[in-house]
Amino acid sequence: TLLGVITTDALVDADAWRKMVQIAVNRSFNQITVDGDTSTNDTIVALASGLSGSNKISALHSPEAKQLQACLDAVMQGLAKSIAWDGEGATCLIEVSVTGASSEAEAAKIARSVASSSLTKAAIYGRDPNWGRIACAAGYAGIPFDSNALRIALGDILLMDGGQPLSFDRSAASNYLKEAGDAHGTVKIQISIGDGPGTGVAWGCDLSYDYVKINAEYTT
Amino acid sequence: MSSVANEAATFIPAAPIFLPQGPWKQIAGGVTAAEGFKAAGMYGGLRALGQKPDLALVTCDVDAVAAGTFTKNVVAAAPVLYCKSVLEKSKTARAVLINAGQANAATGDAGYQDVIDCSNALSKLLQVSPDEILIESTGVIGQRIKKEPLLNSLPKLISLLSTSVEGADAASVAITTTDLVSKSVAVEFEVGGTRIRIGGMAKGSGMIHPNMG
Repeated sequence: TLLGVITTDALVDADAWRKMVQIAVNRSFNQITVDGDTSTNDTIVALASGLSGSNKISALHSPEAKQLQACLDAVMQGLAKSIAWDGEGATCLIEVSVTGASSEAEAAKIARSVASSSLTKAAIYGRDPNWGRIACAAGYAGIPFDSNALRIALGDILLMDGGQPLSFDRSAASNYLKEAGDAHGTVKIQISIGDGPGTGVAWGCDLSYDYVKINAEYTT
Repeated sequence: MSSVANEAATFIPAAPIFLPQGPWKQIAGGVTAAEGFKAAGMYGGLRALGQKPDLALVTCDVDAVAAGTFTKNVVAAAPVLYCKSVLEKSKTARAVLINAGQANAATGDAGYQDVIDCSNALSKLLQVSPDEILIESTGVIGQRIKKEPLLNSLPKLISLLSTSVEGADAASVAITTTDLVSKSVAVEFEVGGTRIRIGGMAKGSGMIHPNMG
């Protein structure tokens, strides 16, 4: 279950604040995944005291609102990434970035599809640079794209370009995954599906034996 | 039954926080960093095992503009239903009470009444309207909250409220379940020459695939 409380002393109109919080949640907590199970209790409450002495923010497109939105996004993303990093049994955080989609929402959906893929997550735990599983999860996200435009990189190592698999250095790519796992660090997967303006990011973690162990013992 | 706030952070370490780059500065503290907020965390006897804090409270000195996002799971827990109802009626809130140990999900009418009872008790102690109290629960699904230990702990929990970093840390530990680390962060930035702070805490480790609206 995900729970959270956000507080700010910004002075903000209630309707604007509620919209800003939903936007930030969509860019952060709604973009993480550990095991694909949506809880009965997930809740984020965000409170604004207005005690900073700032001017009241009421228009979403004002420069002040955009600044507050960016900061709210950052705080929620910081917390969201920590949850994925702390996923049950995880040895590393997985960050999936998608570019070239038609919209932010489409890019975000593809990114989360890859981050959610049990086979991709298991491959990363096995230190297997398995571009096929990444491509597969991007493909079934429900967002149509030209498979000949697909580009996949693992860290700085390009695995696939123009829809074609490349002859990459497998041991270097595997070592990239191993080092991230050994240090409980971050594995970065970068995907491009075309030349659209939409970008999105999702975060997950690898799938280890410990996940089953923890949840076999945590009873309802 | 209770452990004091400054002991809470010793139960689990703090998470690394991966803040994106931007015109903000990370500062100490979490939910108490912004003006007007206090927090506390303590062990109230709700967890099945151990004495890690399991009750957290965040309060605001003034009516805070309130927003909430909630699971879209059709089988939503009692505190989720309660909070949605409160935020439909009220645009402001004064306090958020969170328990770990029992999720109070799939507990039916009795579970919902438990939330009402907790909200009413806290509102009396804080002398605010029940419609300004929000409740969150996490833990084992299918179990009602251990209401008596929770209600008995409220006076102590309120006495521990603090604007300090320790108060925020204690609260962030108290909301954890299988988490190996607590998650808390605060940032500061300027808007139109005025310093604004945003802080936050979160928990989660398993059953994580949020779809909140």
